[in-house]
Amino acid sequence: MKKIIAVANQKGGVGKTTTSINVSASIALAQHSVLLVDLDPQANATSGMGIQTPKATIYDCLMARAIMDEAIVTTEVSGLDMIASGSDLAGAEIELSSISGREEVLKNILGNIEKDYEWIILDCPPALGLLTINALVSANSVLIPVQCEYYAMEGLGRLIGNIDRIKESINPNLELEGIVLTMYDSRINLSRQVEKEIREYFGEKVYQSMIPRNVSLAESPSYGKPALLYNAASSGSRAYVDLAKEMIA
Amino acid sequence: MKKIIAVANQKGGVGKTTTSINVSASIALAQHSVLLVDLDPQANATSGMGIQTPKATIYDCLMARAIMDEAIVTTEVSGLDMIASGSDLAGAEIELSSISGREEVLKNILGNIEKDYEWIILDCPPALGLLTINALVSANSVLIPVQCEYYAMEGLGRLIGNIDRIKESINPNLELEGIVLTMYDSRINLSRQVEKEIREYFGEKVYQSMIPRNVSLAESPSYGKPALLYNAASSGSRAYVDLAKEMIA
Ligand SMILES: Nc1ncnc2c1ncn2[C@@H]1O[C@H](COP(=O)(O)OP(=O)(O)OP(=O)(O)O)[C@@H](O)[C@H]1O
Ligand SMILES: Nc1ncnc2c1ncn2[C@@H]1O[C@H](COP(=O)(O)OP(=O)(O)OP(=O)(O)O)[C@@H](O)[C@H]1O
Ligand SMILES: [Mg+2]
Ligand SMILES: [Mg+2]
Repeated sequence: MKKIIAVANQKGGVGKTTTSINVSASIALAQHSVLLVDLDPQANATSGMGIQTPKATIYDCLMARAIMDEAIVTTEVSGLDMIASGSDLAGAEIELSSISGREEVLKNILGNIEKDYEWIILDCPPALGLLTINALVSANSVLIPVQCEYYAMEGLGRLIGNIDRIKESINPNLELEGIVLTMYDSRINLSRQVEKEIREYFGEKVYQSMIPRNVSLAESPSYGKPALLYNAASSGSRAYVDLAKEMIA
Repeated sequence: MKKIIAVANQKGGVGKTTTSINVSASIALAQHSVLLVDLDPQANATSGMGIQTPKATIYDCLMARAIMDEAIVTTEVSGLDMIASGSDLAGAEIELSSISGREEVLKNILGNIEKDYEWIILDCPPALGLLTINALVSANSVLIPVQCEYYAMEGLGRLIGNIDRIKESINPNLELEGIVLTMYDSRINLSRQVEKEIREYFGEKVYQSMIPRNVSLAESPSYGKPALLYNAASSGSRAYVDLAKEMIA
């Protein structure tokens, strides 16, 4: 079965884009076909993968001005294709709100893609608006990056509650793929405390692999490459390879 | 003249809430009257200041179910009052969109507050939706925290463009209060590079004071206190006192 995973968390800056890019690259390099879709008007996943001037963006597809196959571009990672975002997507929240069936627009157009990707990864913006809702309705699971800090931990309960509501109302297939701890620093008390509390509360749902705070993960987007191509030996890159292995298993 | 400052940046996790709380506390301790308004449905500024069960929230006020004076609470910092947020604010974006004059709802209710605060600080969510637009229409200036990393730097140009558009269309008084560099780490090349590029491009508009990456700033919210009350001697707390001095001057 095709895995469609929404990478979501309304808390900002927790590592959604970094996780989307590096998990996608790691799964593709393990010989699986992957499509990464950038649903954030900031278009960080697009620039983080070095995509410059796509023929069409996800905005064009949501507004039915282009078909998804026209928007798909290849990337430097063999096996990983992408659909880019652009600043025009900022208007989509308001434009989508007046369309009937506004929560299912993405789900319908994902269904039209010719190629049968094994994995589709959806990078979400830091909000629970219509773009994230479209991702949660399209997906069969949600991957939640959680920064090892207080505010990120505090918001987790409410996020899980919102996901449950979407599952009950619009998308009964939606499961929790898992929770991944990001920017973990074992030298910092707060990091260790947050890890302990989240593992106690969510148990099995939290991946063994934790993503350490590692400068290669912050540097690689400025070169338009996933960490695996920028510095494969870095602790950050290796942690994402381990996470991908856990996800594939 | 009353200073009404929107602390805004659509990039997530750049330090908007940390800046709103610690700048508000520093200005209040310098004997100025300050009101901090939490406009984020995540309600991080509310929990970061230890506010538990407010009688009314900003959501109640925006929906005209309460007046602002009912929602104002005192905080542990003398001279600093607050209006709290709650998860119900998540619905405000959609509810506001069907109200006529939807961009000026906050501006109108801020005008009704009895007490004449010298400073009003508006903590914005990580988006350019109606809540942030209401803040930009109410404010006479914008304070932009920018994390010293690639994605945060990349989005800055577009944010300034959006602020200019609001100034031209709805709020001619809107000025740039300044850009503050956050989570700066002089040991990291990327940090120094981003600082150099932003100072070259924005010159005088960038504060001399930079906020270092400092664990006290990440720990203090879990005690519901600004860093000045949690660990006044910390480099993070002292940097916000310096920033407040630059802003007051
Ligand atoms: N493990 C890590 N170690 C060091 N830096 C990291 C790590 N993960 C992410 N970063 C950096 O932290 C910042 C925030 O990460 P990212 O942009 O991926 O988060 P996000 O959740 O997608 O943010 P937004 O809410 O704006 O979409 C970025 O500058 C990124 O390069
Ligand atoms: N200078 C700093 N040093 C260390 N940690 C910091 C610093 N500034 C902020 N933090 C921590 O980084 C995280 C992000 O900061 P914060 O929540 O203030 O950003 P934000 O822009 O308000 O996020 P959002 O986009 O979700 O509203 C928080 O966990 C905060 O405690
Ligand atoms: Mg992102
Ligand atoms: Mg915030």
